[in-house]
Amino acid sequence: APVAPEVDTMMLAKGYLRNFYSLETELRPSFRRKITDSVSEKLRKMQSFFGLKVTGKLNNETVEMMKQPRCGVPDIGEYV
Amino acid sequence: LIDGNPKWPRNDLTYRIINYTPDMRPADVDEAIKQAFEVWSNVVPLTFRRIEDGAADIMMSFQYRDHGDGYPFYGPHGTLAHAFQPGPRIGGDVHFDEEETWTKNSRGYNLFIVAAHELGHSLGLAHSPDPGSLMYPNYAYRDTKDFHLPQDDINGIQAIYGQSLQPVQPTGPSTPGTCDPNLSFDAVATLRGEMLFFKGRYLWRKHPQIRETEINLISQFWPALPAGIQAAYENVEKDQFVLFKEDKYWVFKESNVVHGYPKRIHQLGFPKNVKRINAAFSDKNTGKTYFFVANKYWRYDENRQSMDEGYPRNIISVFGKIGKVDAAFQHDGYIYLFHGRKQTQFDPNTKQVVRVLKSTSWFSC
Repeated sequence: APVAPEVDTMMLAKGYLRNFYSLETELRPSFRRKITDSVSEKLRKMQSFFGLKVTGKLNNETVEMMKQPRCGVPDIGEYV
Repeated sequence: LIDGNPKWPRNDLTYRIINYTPDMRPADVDEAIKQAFEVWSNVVPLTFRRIEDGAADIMMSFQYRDHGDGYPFYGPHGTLAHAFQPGPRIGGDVHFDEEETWTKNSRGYNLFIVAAHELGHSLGLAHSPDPGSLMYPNYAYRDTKDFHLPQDDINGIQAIYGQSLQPVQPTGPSTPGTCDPNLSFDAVATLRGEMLFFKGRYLWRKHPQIRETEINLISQFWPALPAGIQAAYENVEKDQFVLFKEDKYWVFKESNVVHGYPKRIHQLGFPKNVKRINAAFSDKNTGKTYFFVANKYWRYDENRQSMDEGYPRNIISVFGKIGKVDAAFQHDGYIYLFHGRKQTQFDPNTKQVVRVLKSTSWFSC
């Protein structure tokens, strides 16, 4: 059964969402928009893109997907 | 397509290879890059000419960590490469992470596959959610000798640059739909509690306790395997996975092929006139493996490592009128025999067919 991810996994997820799903955090204030998407919303977008169960929560399946080697170009939007 | 639909204003583009990775011979890098360009020039009216000096439209280089474009690499794995959308200066350029292990085969990361993907971005394609497409964001090794650009990618690039000038339009493989009512399987097997369904280049992973089904390229898990696996079974005792295609079979321990494989199926005891195995399953209780070939089946003893006496037998004599078996596996004491779009649930204790199901019944469609 899925196990709740550990804290460092959340760090990994935030980094992933920041790189590939334009998650805005305090690290990149110049990119901040009026409406800030939450981690959960970005997770939903990522889960939907990869055909995973869309929960908005960081489950093992989502973390496994994030650990796969990949292209550095964002999956949706903000590609310049 | 990338937001804003950027594209090159000309069809005759230039490229330049700025530097080389020490992982590969320069000639092999040149060849991988050339072939990556051909993937796209084969399907749209674009041409790519290599130049040795000056500014090319597409500059390709191997870069280390922070390399000044705002998108640093972070060491091995993770992000392998990136590219910039069509445009002047850095536009179209491709950067490979120097800290990856680049190869021309299935070890490490295959440069041709990554370059072909990145060039899709250089030409104006975004990522595709189709797991069989070249523009899927995650790396998956695939056979590079017989590479065909998937139809999803062809549709994308032709939407930007139009159709090929060739008299016959190129076509590519499409990813099968998980809930396609016409879906049939080449092979089905259990593996460490999951069920694996094979079809062409793809396999579906299904965990009995998780509703979703995941589709992947077979080569993502077993790079050494060809596409079109015809039979598969799990040897639970040895924690090994056995896969068949034509007259060869491979034994895998996790993702590694066991030394000495592939071997010929005749080494299992099949007569020379048997050219391929259609289906196989292993009975976890008895250590017997059943092989289906045309209208007959053989029984193999995994402990003695030899075929049992008295075989082959006619499938119809034991399993009923199910015809040729495409795929088979054992689950919860029942045997499931797949034929086309249907599967037969067979009870080995009562020797009776319990019911007939759609082949995709496991996918929660």
